[in-house]
Amino acid sequence: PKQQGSITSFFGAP
Amino acid sequence: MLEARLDQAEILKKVVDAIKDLVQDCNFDCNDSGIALQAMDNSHVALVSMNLQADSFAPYRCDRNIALGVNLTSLTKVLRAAQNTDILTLRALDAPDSLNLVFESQDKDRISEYDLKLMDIDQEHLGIPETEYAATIKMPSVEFRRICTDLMALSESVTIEASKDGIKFTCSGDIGNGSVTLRQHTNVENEKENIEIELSEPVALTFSLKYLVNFCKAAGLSNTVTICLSNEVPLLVSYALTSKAGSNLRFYLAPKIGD
Repeated sequence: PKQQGSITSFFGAP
Repeated sequence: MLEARLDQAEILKKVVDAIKDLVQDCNFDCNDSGIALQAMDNSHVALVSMNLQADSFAPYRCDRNIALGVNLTSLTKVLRAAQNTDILTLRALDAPDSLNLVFESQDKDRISEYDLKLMDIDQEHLGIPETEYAATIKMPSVEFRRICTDLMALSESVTIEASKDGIKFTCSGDIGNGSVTLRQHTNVENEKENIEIELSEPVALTFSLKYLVNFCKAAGLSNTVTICLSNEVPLLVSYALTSKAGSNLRFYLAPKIGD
């Protein structure tokens, strides 16, 4: 099954 | 100092109501361009981003950057004392311990004043990259809410596919499966009912319905919602807060990945 991704793996430090 | 007057308390009441189940404590970052908020939920799956531009307020004054660290449950208790149509004024000093909120009835025959204690919140800010989304859907916000709640009755996740045939929401669960397909639709008499789809390439992504249903608590803020998708990036669900461009409440949701 698919795993829930984390927002921090897409959006990093500004 | 900060002084910001909103003509309708309803906007802030509805924003806080829409996000308080995702985020408990957050900073309202105030500067001369307006008031912004960015916060992740505890599990770091969703990100909330609110922008209320200075032109949403009249008057608006903020001399230097101020972070208002707010517990949203506490703010909800105070905002409950404001009627939707009340004029709301937010005031804070440059290094504030508390936020002053004044609610005035439109006839100015009632003035309520509250001070909310603030807290120090050390919140990491994420950079949200500018994205050219492969698919952008603008649709009635209640329709999107209905789709999400209907599908959540069957499954915990939904696959959203955008193709030249339309936007297809599919789910499957223990009792069976379901799908809803949306096609471009123009209602000449009532443009709030329009479904607009812009597609540059096909997209298919899977998301947790629990979060999407949570985002839909913002449906009362705007008749329309904009949903943006690109493969392998978080989904964006955006509600306009006022008729002024740039004031919005946005939710980002990380997709489910792998197989």
